Amino acid sequence: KRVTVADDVKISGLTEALLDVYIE
Amino acid sequence: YIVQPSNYFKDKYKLVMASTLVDINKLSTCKVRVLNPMDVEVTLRQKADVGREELIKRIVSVIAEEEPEKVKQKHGQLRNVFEVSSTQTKLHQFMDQPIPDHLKDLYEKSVDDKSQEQQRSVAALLCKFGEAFSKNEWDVGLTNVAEHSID
Repeated sequence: KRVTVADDVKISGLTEALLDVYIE
Repeated sequence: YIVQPSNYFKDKYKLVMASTLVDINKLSTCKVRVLNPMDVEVTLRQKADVGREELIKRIVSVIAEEEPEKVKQKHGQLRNVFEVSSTQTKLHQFMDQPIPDHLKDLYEKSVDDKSQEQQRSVAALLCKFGEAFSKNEWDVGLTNVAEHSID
């Protein structure tokens, strides 16, 4: 299965983020 | 399932993704932790293929079930892991101070086509790090201009 990004997201430099993903 | 970054993701984006254990029966989307170690913003488009999953049949143990409550309320928000404000505050202390004599020439060369605000920032930066530059030919300082031939 593919793991794809749920929505457009910008990740600033030197940061961590929780990314919403779909498992298709 | 365990979600892991795909080779395509690793090659295309300068991001680091943590392998994450997810339960796809709980929610329609899952959250994976991504770190941007570079200084530039990275944009991920909807539907971008970022990883692969692998079915885990038996979980021995889970260290933490979910994010702490405080973090959970801030899903989607980014947390700075690098603080720059202290440096910026300190730079303000050097605003509008006279530029050291040995750096006036460098300052003049540096501020061509720059706005007033940028010129002030350059001046403050030179004042702050003035000691890093040689004051004269006898002062080595922390930097020094040297000439050498290139083979």
